[in-house]
Amino acid sequence: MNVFRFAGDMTHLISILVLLLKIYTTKSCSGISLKTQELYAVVFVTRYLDLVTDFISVYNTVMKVVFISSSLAIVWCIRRHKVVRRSYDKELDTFRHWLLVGACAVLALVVHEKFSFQEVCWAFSIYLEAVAILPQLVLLQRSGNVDNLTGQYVFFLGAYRAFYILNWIYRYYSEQHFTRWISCVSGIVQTALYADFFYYYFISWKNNSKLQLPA
Amino acid sequence: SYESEIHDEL
Repeated sequence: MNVFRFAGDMTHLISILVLLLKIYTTKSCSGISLKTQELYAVVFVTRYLDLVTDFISVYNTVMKVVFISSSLAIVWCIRRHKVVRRSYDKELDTFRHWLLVGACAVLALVVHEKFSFQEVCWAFSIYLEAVAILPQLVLLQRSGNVDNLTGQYVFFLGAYRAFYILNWIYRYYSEQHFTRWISCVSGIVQTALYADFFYYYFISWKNNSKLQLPA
Repeated sequence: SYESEIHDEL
């Protein structure tokens, strides 16, 4: 564990807390893409199958349980909570996300490190995580105005990926640890998807103005 | 290189 990896995990955790805070305090999920949240739930469930087969550390186990349970809870809130679900922007959140699931499943069946159930699921979850933010970014762009907590949620999610890249570079030099190329390529793609968002986020931060994305 | 099957990152 190095400082970049820890910062990455913490920004990931903060992003989820910010999202829960938004839903809890405003009793609203406007601006939040259910499609993206469903994809994250699928990502965590398929990636953390090793919870039942391998023990790495208490930290690792706790984080995995937190990620799986929080993502399921968020999906539940948007779909079923009697107040929260009323604010769901259904008409704006039309991304055909199951196509992404299908494409990533095919890719994982073709490109993986080892042909085993767990390894194919792991590769699938890495591919899917890389593109899971797309419905959210499309929703934000369509709605134009982005409220503060939603903007911060996406910002922390992007920061998490950026820290993971620094972590891989650090591990390469300090531990001669080669991060698997599937992770590296997907991680770079995932981070790049945030580039546009980051650009507008920093402009609004610099000007101390509300975050607006161009149509 | 593919060293072990354990994924130590989240």
